[in-house]
Amino acid sequence: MNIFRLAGDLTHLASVLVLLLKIHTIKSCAGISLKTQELYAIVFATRYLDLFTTYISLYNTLMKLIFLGSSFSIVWYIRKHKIVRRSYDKDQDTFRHYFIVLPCFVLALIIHEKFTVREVLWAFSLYLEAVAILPQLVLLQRTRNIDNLTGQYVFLLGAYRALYILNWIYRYFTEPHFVHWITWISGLVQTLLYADFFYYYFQSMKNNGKLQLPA
Amino acid sequence: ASRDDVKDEL
Repeated sequence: MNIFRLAGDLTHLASVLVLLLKIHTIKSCAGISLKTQELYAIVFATRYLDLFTTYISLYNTLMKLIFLGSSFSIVWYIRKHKIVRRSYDKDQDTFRHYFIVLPCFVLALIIHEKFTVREVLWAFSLYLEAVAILPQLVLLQRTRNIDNLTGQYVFLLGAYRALYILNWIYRYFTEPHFVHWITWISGLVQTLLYADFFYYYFQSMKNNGKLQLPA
Repeated sequence: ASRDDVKDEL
């Protein structure tokens, strides 16, 4: 494992911890999109099916369990926790799941590496992960005033994707036959979706001010 | 290329 991969994984882990910290300590999920969290739960559930069939490393198994566990517990908190669920911006978080899930599934049926359940679901999880942040970005755009923890959560998620791209560039030059179009293109699309957010995030850091997106 | 080459990634 190279340094970009490790940094990417740790940033991903940090993003989830920031989110859980916010929900658990402040007992608030204001500004957090349940839709995005549910999409991530689907992403991890479909991608980590191999948890029971293939053993890669202790690190790999632990991280998979953490991402599965955290995504499902965040969904549980927002839907079921008697205090947290009151802070959920239901009327603002209007993105429809099937607008995202259905096209990703159709695309996975068309573009995959092998036509097996595992490979199609894996491709589906990559396509879905690429666009799962959309409901969250729309919600940020609508609420405009973003609290620090929510801003950091989205920033860390974007940083994780950017670091994965550096990891693929590194692997391409150090490992023979490392060519993965499905992973690369969906990863690139996913990172590009953060470009606008990154721009305003760095602007607000430069001005030492609060993160605010334009209307 | 197949999924197995990147199965170590999350």
